[in-house]
Amino acid sequence: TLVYPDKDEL
Amino acid sequence: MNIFRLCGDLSHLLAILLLLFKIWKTRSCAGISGKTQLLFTIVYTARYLDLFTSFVSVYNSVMKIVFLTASYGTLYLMFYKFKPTYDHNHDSFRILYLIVPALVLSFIIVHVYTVMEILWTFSIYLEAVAIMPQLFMVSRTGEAETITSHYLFALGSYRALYILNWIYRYYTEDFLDWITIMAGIVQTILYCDFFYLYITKVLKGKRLSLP
Repeated sequence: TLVYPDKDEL
Repeated sequence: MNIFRLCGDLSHLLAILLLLFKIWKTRSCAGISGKTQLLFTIVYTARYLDLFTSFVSVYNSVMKIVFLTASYGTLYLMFYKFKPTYDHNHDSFRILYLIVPALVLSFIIVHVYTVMEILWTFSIYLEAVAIMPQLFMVSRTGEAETITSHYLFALGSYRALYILNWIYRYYTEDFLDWITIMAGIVQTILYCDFFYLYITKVLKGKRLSLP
């Protein structure tokens, strides 16, 4: 699964 | 958040602070590539524009602000305050050879065609290769100060720890983002030579010098 737009990484 | 991710972030933070400490303490940026620092500043600026559009957590926002502030601070120290100590003759890598391909690739391989997403993708690709001017500089001068070596080790470890984090997240959360994973692997591979020298020389108390 792709997690866009969940960008929780730095 | 998992232990690999946290250690990666702390390693990244340590690297950035080590660099600022080195420049401030020695009042000199000798041996540091201004071009690599400029590239990292472009990377953070392009990636962390989402500070204005989305909120993830206090931790996330604080780290982004720290990275941005520290990178602009480093540029200020290098190109303004301690400019006479900047060794630009040895910092001769052409950064357009990195910026242009990263930009082109971010238009070709990207999740969604929006300005923010393309900028984010560009920052991921550019970060992967941003260390090249610094490594080129070390290879040209044939040596690096010990604190610079610690800086490079911490900076390289950060993405290597992120790879472990992605493996962990794949198994625990079904999280998979090939763009960051492939770029992260490239980024880590670029440090391999340096890691070898660091472990065989710097950790044994010797100065990092190339044969």
